[in-house]
Amino acid sequence: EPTMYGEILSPNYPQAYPNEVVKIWDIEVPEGFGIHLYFTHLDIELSENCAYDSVQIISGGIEEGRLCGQRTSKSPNSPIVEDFQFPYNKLQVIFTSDFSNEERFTGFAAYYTAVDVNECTDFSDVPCSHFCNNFIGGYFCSCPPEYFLHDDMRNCGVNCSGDAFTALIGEIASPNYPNPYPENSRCEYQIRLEEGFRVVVTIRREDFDVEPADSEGNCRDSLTFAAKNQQFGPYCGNGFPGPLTIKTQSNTLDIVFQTDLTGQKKGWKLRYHGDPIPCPKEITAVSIWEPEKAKYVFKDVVKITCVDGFEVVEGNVGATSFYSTCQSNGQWSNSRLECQPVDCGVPEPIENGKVGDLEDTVFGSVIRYTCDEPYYYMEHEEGGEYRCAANGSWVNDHLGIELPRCIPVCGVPTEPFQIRQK
Amino acid sequence: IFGGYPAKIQSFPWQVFFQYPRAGGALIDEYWVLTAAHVVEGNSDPLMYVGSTSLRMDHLENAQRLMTERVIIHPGWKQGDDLTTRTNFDNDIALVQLKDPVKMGPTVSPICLPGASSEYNPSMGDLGLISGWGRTEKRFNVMHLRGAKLPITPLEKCKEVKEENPRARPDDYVFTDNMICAGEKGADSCEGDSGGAFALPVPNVKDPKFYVAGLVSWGKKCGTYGIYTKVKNYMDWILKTMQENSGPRKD
Repeated sequence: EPTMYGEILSPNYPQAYPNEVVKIWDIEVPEGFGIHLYFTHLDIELSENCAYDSVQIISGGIEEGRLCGQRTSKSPNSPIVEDFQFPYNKLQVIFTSDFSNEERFTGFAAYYTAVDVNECTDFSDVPCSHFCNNFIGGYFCSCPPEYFLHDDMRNCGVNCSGDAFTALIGEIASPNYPNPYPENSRCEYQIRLEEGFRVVVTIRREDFDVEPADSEGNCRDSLTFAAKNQQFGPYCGNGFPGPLTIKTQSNTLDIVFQTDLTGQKKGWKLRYHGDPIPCPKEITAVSIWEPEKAKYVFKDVVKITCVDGFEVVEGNVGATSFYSTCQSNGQWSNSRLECQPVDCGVPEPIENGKVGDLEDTVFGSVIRYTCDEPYYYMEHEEGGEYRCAANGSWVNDHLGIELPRCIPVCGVPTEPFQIRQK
Repeated sequence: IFGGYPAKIQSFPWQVFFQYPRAGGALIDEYWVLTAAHVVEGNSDPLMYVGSTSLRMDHLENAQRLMTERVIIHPGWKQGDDLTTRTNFDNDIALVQLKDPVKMGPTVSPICLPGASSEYNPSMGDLGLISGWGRTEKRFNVMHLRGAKLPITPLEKCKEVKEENPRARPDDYVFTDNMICAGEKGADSCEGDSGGAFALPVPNVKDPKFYVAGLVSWGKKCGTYGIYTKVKNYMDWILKTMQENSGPRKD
């Protein structure tokens, strides 16, 4: 059980210690305390390097002292002949005697006390990243304003995560930029744009100053971009080492700025914008796109008008134009619609005549009506040929949409009258 | 037909048979039959056939039966006279409109109407054709179509024919410019041939082609000269009547 103080006496003290003795004391004081060990009497056979008889003080596995010989107080006001200060709360004292003592040595008398350790100053390693506060039996760390103490209770960081950027254009900078960024922080930024836009990041070289990589090339502090299936970085150093423009293929981007304990630099500043996804330009000879652009992007709306003789058919309804919108997936809406030749359909039959072989009924096709000769003839000689017009009608150059008429041939007997008297 | 010969309907494909009273007509269009007014006077729904040489019932069944839409008698025709005593046959012309179009073919086709030029003015000596199922020298009527060729003669020839009808006075007969006199050597039309076409060749046409110059109208005596209604004089009325009554076509 740890104690606040104690006494250690060599065997048989104040009588002569016996030969061939090894005695070990494990001293422990409460945590947060160090140990002040001091000797008030020391009378041990003297040998080189205390090789024969000795008392060893071991702290943390390291021999902190090995004593032999006689000591006297150096101060008339103090009985202490030798003392040690240890900032740790455990200590091992080992007394050893060999077999050859010819003289009488009385050994040692030592005492220890628990003393407060100033953890903030007593160790070479700084226990706190920012402010260290010592108290009896311990210490605690604290942080400057706007910083918070990490769960390790030692390091301070800043609360720099959680920002989500949804505007189509924006600027993001490291904390305190252009002043030194906080150490030991992990800043996570999210860019969340509407689907249909791709995040494009631009960083000027002079806007980037992050603690450079170590000798093995690993960034101590780093800026990393992560999009869907894409990662850019980590980047560090003075001057942005990556491309000046990072074009992602995603509408979301996660930015992580990780800093270690040391080496704070100016930081970084970036700009981003949403690049709308393009839709393919599918101009054909049979359609006109309005407005006409070299490139069409997300949310663009075009009116697609079919040229003369072509129409778009939806269900049973034909129209000369339709609207299409560039969608977030880079596809046009109404993409199933297309301008197709107007179909005039099967031409109407006529009385006493017929339509010639029907090869096609679409725009530009030509049909020819004929009358049932020799008993009928066409009222208008030039009225036999009809062309499928842009409005879906069969049109004759002279009759328009009017159907040709087959007129009976008059006055022509099939057989001439012959006088055949019986 | 007096002085005629058996004929095929293919030689007179415009010939229309009126069953009662037995008479003839000329098909001039898919919807129109031209005949004499005295044929259809008092008969608003005549029974007609086209396309058959023979009048045997089994043959008529294969012919086309024409259904009457309306009968239009020329307004100048003096109606109501008894045919046995009638002496005025001026404007003896009528149109029969058909309900359905006639299907043309080798046995059925219309005869042309006279043109407006002077070439269509009937001239003395022009030879025309008549046809019908009417009375012959031997029979009151025939079952088989007969035809005859006869020339146009001066109207005086018809006037000079001696009247045989005891109920009619010779001086009462009316002769007008609306009449053509034609016939010779016993070639003539007769009872039952009324309304049929007197066909003349279309002038300046190479192939045989005929137009209806006259309609069998009347005569004092069969086998001499007969009177035919001069169709050319009625072209305005014919065309106007057909146009006014065409209405929306049924096809």
